[in-house]
Amino acid sequence: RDENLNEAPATPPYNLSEYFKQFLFPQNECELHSFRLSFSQLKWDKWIIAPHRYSPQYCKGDCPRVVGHRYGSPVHTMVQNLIYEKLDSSVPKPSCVPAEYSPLSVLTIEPDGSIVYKEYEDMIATKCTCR
Amino acid sequence: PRSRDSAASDRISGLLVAPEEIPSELNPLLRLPKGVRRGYALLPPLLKVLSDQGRQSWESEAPRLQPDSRALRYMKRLYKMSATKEGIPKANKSHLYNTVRLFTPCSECKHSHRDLMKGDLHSGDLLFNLDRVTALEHLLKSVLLYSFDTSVPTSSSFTCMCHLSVKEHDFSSQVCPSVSHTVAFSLHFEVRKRKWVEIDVTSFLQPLIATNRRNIHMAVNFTCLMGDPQHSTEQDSYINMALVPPSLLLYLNDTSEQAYHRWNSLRRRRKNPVRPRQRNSLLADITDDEGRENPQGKRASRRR
Repeated sequence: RDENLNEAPATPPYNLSEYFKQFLFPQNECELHSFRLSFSQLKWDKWIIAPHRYSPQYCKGDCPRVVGHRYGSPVHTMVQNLIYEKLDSSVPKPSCVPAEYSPLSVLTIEPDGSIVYKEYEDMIATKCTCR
Repeated sequence: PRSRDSAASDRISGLLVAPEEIPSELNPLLRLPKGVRRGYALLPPLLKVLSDQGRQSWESEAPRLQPDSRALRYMKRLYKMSATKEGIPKANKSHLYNTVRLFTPCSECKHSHRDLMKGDLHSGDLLFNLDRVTALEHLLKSVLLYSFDTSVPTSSSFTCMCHLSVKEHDFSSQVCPSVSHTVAFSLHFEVRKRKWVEIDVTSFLQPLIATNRRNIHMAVNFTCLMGDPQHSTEQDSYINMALVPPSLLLYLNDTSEQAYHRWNSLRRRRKNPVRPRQRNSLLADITDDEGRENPQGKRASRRR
């Protein structure tokens, strides 16, 4: 804006750092959250011998418009966000979901009394992404 | 896209009938379309109850035969050696198996087993029922697991002659309905604090298990001599080996999609070392340093 620099500005200069904070420190951002359950809560401890406790974790939070490199999101995520905002709001916004997992080893008693140790894929979320 | 070699029947796709529409007293298996029921039956109990959204399914309520305490102790020890405290398979393990099954001899089904010929099962015989082994679990190694009675002196050494024979019931052949394979071998071992002896019988059982035989009828005859046979004296006569009937341990490679395939994760890490970013703290993308706190507060060491 064409202003005379000597005069005291009518309104305080726009605080760009405050403005950028919403991008650097967005509230409720898509993140990995901790969750710990024990199999006795599900009454499965009669046949699940180990582990006693298990932390599947979960992803929760908002997916900002500019996802790009921060969330390892594919370009499609930004396209879907654009569709939701500009073209058709019935198309859902991208969601905060797990991107990577860890396996889990489980020791169980089978109905016939035999015992099995098995390693299961994708049992613990370790990273989140917007998709 | 499903990988080519995954049998269609082992996946639970979206064909599940919504449980609420089916009266709950029905056996949950009946709620599933026929095609999926076979796949459902293949699922390990853990995934069955998970796919039932934890509703009390007959699987978790079904009466369980309690396993032998010695066998349970052995499997807990195997679990501790293979997984971390949080239950994650240890990364430094390079074994190919992702499943280990332990079967104890089937005592109650000695008489009720309909395939057996009359008088076929002698007292020293062992019958293992391997119905729980699924079609996608491929045998890598099988072991007879002996444990010693506590009365055996702990620092003794043994030399044993072992005669192992497996009886196959080949109903198609009238001439010799019962074929027997026998192998004899000797072994020398020390009994220290460890009270287990593992005898590898893989080459012996592989043909049977590979041809989907689920009832293994085995006779094992042990004759053991305490001390060293060269200097044995009359007093060291054959001792009555207080051997508890062995368990059968199967090391398997489960190729179903739910099972963890260690070699895949290694290959994936080699293929794209740069992983999607982990958003667990603001500084992650700015500093991107090595040892950053993860949500549990533990210092997470990130391997390049």
